[in-house]
Amino acid sequence: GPIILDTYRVIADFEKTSKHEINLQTGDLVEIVEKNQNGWWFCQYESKRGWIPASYLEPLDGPEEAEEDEPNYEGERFVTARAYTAEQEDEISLELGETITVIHKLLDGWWVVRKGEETGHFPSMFLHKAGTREI
Amino acid sequence: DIKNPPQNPPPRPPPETRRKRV
Repeated sequence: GPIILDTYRVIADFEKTSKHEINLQTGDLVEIVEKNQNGWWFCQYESKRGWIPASYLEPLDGPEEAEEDEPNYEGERFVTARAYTAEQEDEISLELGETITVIHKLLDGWWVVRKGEETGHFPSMFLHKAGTREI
Repeated sequence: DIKNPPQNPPPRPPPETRRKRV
């Protein structure tokens, strides 16, 4: 049978910053082809296809099950694959190769991580699971 | 390749339109 794609509504204007993204306006309805954990979702809008940030979308209908995991306060160990310097107050700065604990995997790709006493959002695309090598 | 997502982290949620968490 046909593949039914989830429809999402764009909640804020989005202007592309690289060639495989697409420009969208508030209220546009898009179909999602792929939901990447890093927070970029591949979508289809009219004849256009490209990546847009999950945080600019909301489900048109309530999804059947929660899409987002609950926080896991015990956490999972990850290692930073790149350094990142916090740009907003709720983010955390980390160097390359630091082992941290992920306590909440958010759909927008900005996971909540803990290092010692410090907690903040960090881009999931700069993390890989501890004990594995980045492919 | 278009199948590969952008290499930069996605922008944080737009401040006044934070996604309604389900």
